[in-house]
Amino acid sequence: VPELKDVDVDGGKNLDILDVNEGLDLFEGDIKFNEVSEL
Amino acid sequence: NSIIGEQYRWPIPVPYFLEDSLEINAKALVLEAFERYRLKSCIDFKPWEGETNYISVFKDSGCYSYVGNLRRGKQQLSLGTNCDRIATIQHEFLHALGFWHEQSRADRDDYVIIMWDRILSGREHNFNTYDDTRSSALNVPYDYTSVMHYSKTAFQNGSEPTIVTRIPAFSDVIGQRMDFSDYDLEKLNRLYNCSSSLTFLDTCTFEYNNICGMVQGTGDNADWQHVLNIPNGPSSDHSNMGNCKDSGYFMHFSTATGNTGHKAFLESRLFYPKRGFQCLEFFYYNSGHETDQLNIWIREYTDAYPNGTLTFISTVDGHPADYWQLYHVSLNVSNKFRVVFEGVKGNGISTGGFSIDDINLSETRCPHHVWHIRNFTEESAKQNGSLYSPPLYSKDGYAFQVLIRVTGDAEKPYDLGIYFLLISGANDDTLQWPCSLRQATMVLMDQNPDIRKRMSNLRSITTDPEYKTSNDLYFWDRPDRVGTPLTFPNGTQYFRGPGLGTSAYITHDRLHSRDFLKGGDAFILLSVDDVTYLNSSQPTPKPTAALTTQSSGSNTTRVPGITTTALISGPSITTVEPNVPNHCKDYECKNDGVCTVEDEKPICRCKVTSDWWYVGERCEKRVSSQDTVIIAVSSSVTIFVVMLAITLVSVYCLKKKHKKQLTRVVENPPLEKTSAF
Repeated sequence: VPELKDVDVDGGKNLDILDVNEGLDLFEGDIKFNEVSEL
Repeated sequence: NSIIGEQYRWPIPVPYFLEDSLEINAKALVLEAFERYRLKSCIDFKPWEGETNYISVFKDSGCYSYVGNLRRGKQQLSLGTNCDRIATIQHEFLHALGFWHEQSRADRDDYVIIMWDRILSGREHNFNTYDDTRSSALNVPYDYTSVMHYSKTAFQNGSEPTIVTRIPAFSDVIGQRMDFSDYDLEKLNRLYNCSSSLTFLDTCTFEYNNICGMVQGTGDNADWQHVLNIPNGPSSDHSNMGNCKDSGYFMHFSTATGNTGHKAFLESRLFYPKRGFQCLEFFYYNSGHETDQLNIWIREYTDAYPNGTLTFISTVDGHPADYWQLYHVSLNVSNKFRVVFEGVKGNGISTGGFSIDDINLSETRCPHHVWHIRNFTEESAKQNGSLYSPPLYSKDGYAFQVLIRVTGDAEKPYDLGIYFLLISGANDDTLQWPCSLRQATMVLMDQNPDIRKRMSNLRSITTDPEYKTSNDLYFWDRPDRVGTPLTFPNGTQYFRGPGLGTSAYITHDRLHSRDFLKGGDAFILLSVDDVTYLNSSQPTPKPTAALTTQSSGSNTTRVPGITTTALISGPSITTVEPNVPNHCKDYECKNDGVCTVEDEKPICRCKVTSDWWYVGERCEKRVSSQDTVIIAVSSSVTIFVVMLAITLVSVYCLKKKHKKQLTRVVENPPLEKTSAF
């Protein structure tokens, strides 16, 4: 049996919250607004 | 910094609901994050029981939260893919509890410079500040070490940092995602008026002469000594490692003198447990003989034994060594108690003895295993950057190893990776394969003497029985089926399966910060838990007709898998009213009672524990099991007394009647019947 490679759950990247949320429309990267009062 | 306004605060404990959509690993980590809150603050969490407002944790795209209690019923907090890290969860819950990011506080420009030209176009608003009419830093200094601070690369358009710290030493400190910083906790505890924590009991470095209220035992032959060093080791304590002149005390029991069997007790102050389970952790140094013993006892005080009864817990199994070792003891005490350290001199020749330092006692679970890596840097270089733990067993019998891998080279080491691997073991024929829903928790311990101030680095992975390797084998199948044959240094052959983990466990800079490598040594705390129970839906409060979607999947066990399918209608970002009956709107249940509807009338279901419960229409009255015992005993005594009185009166009356009859017979004897023949 060939040796199986270890699997990296982070895909080799040091992912911070902002990296995980990249492309999402979130304020300050990870904050949702209270749509009514914050507007 | 916190959002100003009492309306944004949550009641404690904070009600939460873990939606089915969450990954199992994330669910388990949420519970682990709650434990950190319970240890380090007064914030407690409880499963949602129908409270009007609660935090619903679910899996959406990304990790996000609202800021503060918006009193919108179900308030969502998302933990999407790659959000299953403990510090990310702590971070999102800090948002929910009412905190913004650290660098948005009003005075941040005094401490960091925002490099506006390096920020992605259109994202500049993410570096806004809140003035001090909207936010409060709660009189705590600017915190570069906050778990709520952006990292220096936030929203960058190139490779240059977007945040430059005015003190350069903090440039790589900002953005840590390990644990709460001291100031995070100070702010949290101020915001919620915390004066104590739920699960912390004691910490002791023996720096002061009062030795943390410990007392020398009686009925022994010797005393523990409060010392700075011992000629034959240790030469310094563990708290400061000899770095502070004239400080760095520890306690020492000498076995260099005295006879075999001589002993000394050191008893802790009294503790009043709440949870019924505890973890005692301490460092010890054994410079004595192999036959010397360090025993742990508990003196427990009960009504039956008000002077306490001693219960033996364990013997420290470490052999003599010229370094400090770490030891954990699991306790299950429900009554007032003390911890007792007993040193016993063995029958060998000793030039030292036992020393103890940096004791922590908390109502938490102990790690299952400790992997002590001596001289970490040298050792990892010697092993070409790959360190395997000794073979270990989970509580239910799976054999495993943990691999630490240093990326980069000795010249320029970068990140530290960590992986969990199953290996062949003695129980493989009786275990379930592929290994299903076992969560491996791997913690690089911050060796700060005070457990509350540690920022330990934790990552965990959960075994998914459906997960396959690239060549279509089950990843978590028997290691002798999917693994590689290898040989231990002692010549034993075994198989090692593939590892799952991360190459970005901790950066080199952070590894060398704080107390991760104290005296050059690292401690990896390891636990493997069965988290199958998290594959079931969290029970919901009992419904009225209005309660529909969430309760439909209640307590149903789903197909095993690391990511579970939502049984409820798809997660919605918009808010919904909590699923509590309308009849309960103005019907208040006291003492955490839950309102529900029966025959279209609101009734309270009162909180019940094994020792006490609430009764009454609104759960207004507390009854303890002691009360019922008193009622039972007093009723029995009353009935007995009444019965006794009735019996005595009856006997007395009968006796009197009998006496009267006798007297009558003596005075007027009946005529004898004569026979006629």
